[in-house]
Amino acid sequence: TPYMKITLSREPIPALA
Amino acid sequence: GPHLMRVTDHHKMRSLVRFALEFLVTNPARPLVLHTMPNSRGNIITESDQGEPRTRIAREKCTTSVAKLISVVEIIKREFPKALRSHSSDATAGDGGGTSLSSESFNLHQYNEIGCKEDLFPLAEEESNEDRAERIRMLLE
Repeated sequence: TPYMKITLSREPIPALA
Repeated sequence: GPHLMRVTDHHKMRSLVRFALEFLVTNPARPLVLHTMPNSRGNIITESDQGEPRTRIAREKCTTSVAKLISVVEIIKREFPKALRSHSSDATAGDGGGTSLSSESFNLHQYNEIGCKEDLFPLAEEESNEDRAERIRMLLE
């Protein structure tokens, strides 16, 4: 089953970029 | 750390958006992770689906919850500046309003990830195979 994950942050997250 | 928020097709969009805005406004240092992954029981199929082919139902529920996740995120991003401005003017009431906020602090950073549920636990399956091999070895001894 495919899934989607969206992270919202007020500060940039270099590890996820 | 980040706060995890599960989106399913039976969650109300308005409550998801309201919670997300409240969280992001009051927790400036914590990211919010919205996802459509199944819960710990792995059950994304409701009782009303009994009698339907499970794989088709799971796929359709996944499609609708992903669509809902994307819509919810778009609304959050659109409403965030308004929510932050309103929170900020509450905090500085009588002080001339929240003029100290820079324009970039109104933007949310967004990071997307798409995956497959079966990809989530490849190690667990290997471990259980090893565990079974170990049990058989001990039985033979």
